[in-house]
Amino acid sequence: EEPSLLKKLLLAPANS
Amino acid sequence: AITKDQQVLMKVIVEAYNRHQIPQDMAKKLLQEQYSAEENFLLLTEMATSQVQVLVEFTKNIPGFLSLDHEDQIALLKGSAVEAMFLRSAQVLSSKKPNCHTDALEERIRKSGMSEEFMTPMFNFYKSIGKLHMMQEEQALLTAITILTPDRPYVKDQQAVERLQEPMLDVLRKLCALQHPQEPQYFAHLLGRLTELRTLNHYHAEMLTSWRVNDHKFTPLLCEIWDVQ
Repeated sequence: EEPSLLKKLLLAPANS
Repeated sequence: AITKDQQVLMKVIVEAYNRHQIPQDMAKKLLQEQYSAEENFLLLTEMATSQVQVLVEFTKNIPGFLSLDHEDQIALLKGSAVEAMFLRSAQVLSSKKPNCHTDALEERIRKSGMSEEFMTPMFNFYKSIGKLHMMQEEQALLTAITILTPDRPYVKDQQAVERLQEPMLDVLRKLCALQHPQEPQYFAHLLGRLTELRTLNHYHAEMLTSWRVNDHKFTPLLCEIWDVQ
């Protein structure tokens, strides 16, 4: 399954 | 009166709202590229993609959001993205801020191949938001309230979302009473816009189909958040 882009954005450190 | 805790909550939300704006170089493109329907569509999808990234960053700063169940975080973002983006676009377009190039943006939206039956309700919504002359605090809180709507599809722990949304509604209600003492209905009007947003959400799915028909491609992030295959 395609890795979720949303998940990636959510897991990136805040204010990146 | 607004309590100390509520002032802190409001400050965090407003700061996050102000910090996360569409990058200026993106907004400037609205003036540079030529005005073909194709070019307008590409620019709007690029701006929408940037808006989604800004929306996720804003959401991550909503106190308590990152402590929700991960799947529920995704469900809330997917369920609210269209509404939060329309709300943000309405606030940008009605702000008429010079660096947002609102006339160019409106022109490109009108000439991007979007179906007329969708254009009308969308611009009516933009106008209805403009008429409220919302303060920044109200805009930021209303956006957070939209994102924290518990009854989105696939949200498992709705109570946990309600516990985050309730305090926002309470602060917004008090803020409206304090800032608009002559308009006791003002808070109700703001909530009424959330109902209008749900209708737009429905139109939006149809609009995507009409665009799909003309073989317009969306970016991977838009496909994911708008559930477009």
